[in-house]
Amino acid sequence: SHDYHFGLEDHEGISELFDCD
Amino acid sequence: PPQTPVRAAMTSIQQLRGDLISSGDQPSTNLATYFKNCTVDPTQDVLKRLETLGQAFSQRFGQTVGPNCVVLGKQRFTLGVKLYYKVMEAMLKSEEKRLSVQNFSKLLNDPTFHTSLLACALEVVMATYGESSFKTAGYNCGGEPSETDMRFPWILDVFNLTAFNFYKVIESFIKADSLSKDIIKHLETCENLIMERIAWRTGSLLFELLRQEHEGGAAEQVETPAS
Repeated sequence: SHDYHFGLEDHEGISELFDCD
Repeated sequence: PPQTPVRAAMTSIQQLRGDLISSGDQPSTNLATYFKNCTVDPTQDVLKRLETLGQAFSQRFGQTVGPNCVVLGKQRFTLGVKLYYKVMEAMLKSEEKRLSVQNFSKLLNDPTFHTSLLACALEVVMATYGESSFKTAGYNCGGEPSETDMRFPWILDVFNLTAFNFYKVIESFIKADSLSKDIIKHLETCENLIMERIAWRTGSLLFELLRQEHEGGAAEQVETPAS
């Protein structure tokens, strides 16, 4: 297991990050 | 029993290669379907870009490690491409489920998305092998163990990619693949380096985005970026 913190909300993903929403 | 550093590094490489054994260095049937579902099919651009970036990567690899190692660089790149396709497919499946869409034309025709994703895949490959060559000093193509010289942010320079765009794929990449704890830790380190330093360097895309944000609120005083 790891302790990486996932910061993206449920409504956020790769599409939003690259302005494709 | 706890592993020696060398054994742990070897295990890490075996895990990466094992995970990719059934992955091809061409788009899978599922991935090809996503490409075909796009308003504009990105397949040819994807393949051409991989060829260009592959040449750049191998050349820089050879310059950093030694001219005898260009072939080794090509092997690393091929492994990176397999991981790139595998993670891309997983990301698209996840987005399809989240957004209920199958046409990802804008995303899949964005060169920055592809370059960022490939850079992240190669960073994973380099970090995996970099640990090994660092810890098994003496095994190399003839020279000092220097694969650690290609740790982040080396790949940004090779691909002329901004740290800001590389940052965008990290979390989704980790979510999409079953990476080892050490590699996740490495990507987290890259992420922190970007957030703390690289994204704030002069000329960063971040300042332009901040300026655009502030233009919405004319009364607010914008601080000039610190050099």
